[in-house]
Amino acid sequence: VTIFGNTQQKRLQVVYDIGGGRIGFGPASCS
Amino acid sequence: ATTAAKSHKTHQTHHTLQLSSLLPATICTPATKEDNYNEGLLKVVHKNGPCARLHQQDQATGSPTDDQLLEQDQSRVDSIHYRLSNKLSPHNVQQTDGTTLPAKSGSVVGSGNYIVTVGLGTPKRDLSLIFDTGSDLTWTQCQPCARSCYSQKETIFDPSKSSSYANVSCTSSSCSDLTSATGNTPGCASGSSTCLYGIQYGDQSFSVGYFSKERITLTRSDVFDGFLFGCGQNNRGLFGGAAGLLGLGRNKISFVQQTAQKYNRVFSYCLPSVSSATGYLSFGSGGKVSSSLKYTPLSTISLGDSFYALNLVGISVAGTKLSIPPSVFTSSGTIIDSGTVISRLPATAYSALRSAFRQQMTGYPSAAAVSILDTCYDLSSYSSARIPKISFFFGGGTVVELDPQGILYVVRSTQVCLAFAGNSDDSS
Repeated sequence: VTIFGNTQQKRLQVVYDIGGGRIGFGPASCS
Repeated sequence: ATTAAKSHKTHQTHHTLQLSSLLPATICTPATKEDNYNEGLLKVVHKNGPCARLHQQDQATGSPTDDQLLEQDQSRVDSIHYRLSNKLSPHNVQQTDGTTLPAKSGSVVGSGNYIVTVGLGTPKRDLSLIFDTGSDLTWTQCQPCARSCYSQKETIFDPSKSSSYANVSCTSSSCSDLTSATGNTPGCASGSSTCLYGIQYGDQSFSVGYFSKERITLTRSDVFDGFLFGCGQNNRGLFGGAAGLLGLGRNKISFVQQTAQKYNRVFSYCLPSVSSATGYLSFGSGGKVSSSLKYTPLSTISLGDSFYALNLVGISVAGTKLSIPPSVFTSSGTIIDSGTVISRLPATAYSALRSAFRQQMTGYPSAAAVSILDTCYDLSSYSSARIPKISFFFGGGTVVELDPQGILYVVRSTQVCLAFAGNSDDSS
């Protein structure tokens, strides 16, 4: 399996919308 | 005009990085005031960074080296592969169990992990938990530590001092839910008929104890009664001073599912770029959403009920899409995991990525490999470096450009490595 790990998720807003069946990604500053 | 065009193209395809920005500071620089963490919003810090309350202890006991962290990361990946390729025969948990649980039924939690602080019990006790989207059961070490507890920074939770604590009966349906969440059939404590859980991770770390209910508090306005969690009486492993784990997987007993009524199974996080900065973990859809957020469909993966799967379809380096047949990605599937440090790619895809990256980095002297990272550079004589941009293409037309900190793993300025690794073959 391919794994998208936490180093590659840095400074991204990762949104899990499980009911909506989707995952969102956007650039973020984390602040 | 030619110079301007060249400069523009460089901007589109490469990052120019100040090398000092890649190195973690020894002082925590919080992004937001503590008081602003409310309404389902928790501060996220790196377990081994200066922002963690556990940091002082790490300094005393010695933080793991990069080699150790990457080896632990490989163990976690091995255990994920094992879970996805073998449906384990459930093992019965006995009251005295601990060392006899099947190995590799969970994931390794000791590598590069992020922690959040939650309150447990009445009155509440603050506990730092590793947050993990790759597992389901939330657990913490509990007094009287009947068998064994590892050293943790905060006071170990004592259920006898909480007015909201209750054990879960062996006959309850929630007790049965443990089988799918942990890979182990729950046990039953003789005499009290209390449900017993057991979970073991890929590096032999484990927790065994009472399956219980308790009040959990995220913020003043986010309080949940009757939250199901593991009250560990026998715990060992590489938890680095954290009090336990917050399971954010897809299973029925995960934190996400147990709080579905309030948060509607929506959560988000932002992981900081360096271990000396803070990020956040937010529950519910009320938080701020990035204006350029792009969604990709969530899917499932065979034998991996707990995992969040998505469809990776391609990768680009320096603006050029790599020539990788889509079947390379679709045959094994892709998951997103907050507990795996380094992304793992199918062998063919990693080989193409590495080759394109090396081609773009020919101007820099190479350095020795570090554990699973085989493409490293000595950047000690540079104040800044120009590195190619990398983007991931997901199903639904979603393109995610990685932050520069998501491309490199910095061991030291003489060893700055491409932060990807390959699986041993495309089918694994």
